[in-house]
Amino acid sequence: MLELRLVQGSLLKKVMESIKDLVNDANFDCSATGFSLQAMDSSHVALVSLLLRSEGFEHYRCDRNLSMGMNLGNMAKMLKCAGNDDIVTVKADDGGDCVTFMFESPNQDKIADFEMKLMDIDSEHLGIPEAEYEAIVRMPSAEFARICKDLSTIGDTVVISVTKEGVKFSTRGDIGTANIVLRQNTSVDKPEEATIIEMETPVSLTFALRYMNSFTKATPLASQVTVSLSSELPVVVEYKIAEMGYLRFYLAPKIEE
Amino acid sequence: GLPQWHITIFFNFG
Repeated sequence: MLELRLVQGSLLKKVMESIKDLVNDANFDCSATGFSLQAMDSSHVALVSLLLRSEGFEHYRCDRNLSMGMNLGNMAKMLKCAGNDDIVTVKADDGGDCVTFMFESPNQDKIADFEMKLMDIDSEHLGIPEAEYEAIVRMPSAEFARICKDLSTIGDTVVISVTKEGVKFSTRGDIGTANIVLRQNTSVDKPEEATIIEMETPVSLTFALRYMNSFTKATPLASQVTVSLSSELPVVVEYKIAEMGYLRFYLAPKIEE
Repeated sequence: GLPQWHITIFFNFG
């Protein structure tokens, strides 16, 4: 028996909107630790890792570990039917072939339940080794989204370079080139507007903007995004989810010619 | 465009 009650149901809606276009089908894993998902995009270039810790739920019952295969597009369709202030409960029976999403309005005057069929998904679970990153950039998530969107109108790839001067996002296309440099800025009144650069070694890596733009669909989840870079490692673009966990996107770098 | 690594090259199959 699985029963997860999330008062801030909008978080689950936002998570689904963030990943549904990147991943078609995925297994959601439930254990005593929490509700998690790991899935690759169909090209095997990017990987999504989601964790919602059990402590973040108002009620969390998971009698035994359960893996539920879901079509994320269909799940997103159902969660779209929940109001932004609704409490969302996810229910499933052990060995059952469906999952139920229950939506309660904050004053309990509307209760809806949506039942969705589960599917069998063969997925390879990848072990992600702990890595020391050469550079970690923390910046406003809306700024990161803006930069990726702007650069994708000029070129297909972005070169992210971190030096002691700051972080530079560059692209090149048929019509010309573009460079955007952000310097560390910790002097702002609001911490969510800060840009913080931790650099061990200068690093410069090239990534596909199409994927970066897809990751920025998670912008409503967090005011800040963390971009962790090391030479010849996938970049990690992380959005923290309130006090509950994280949504991380890993993207393999382009190979320099 | 530039060639692209696959993500599976970097991570271990668990």
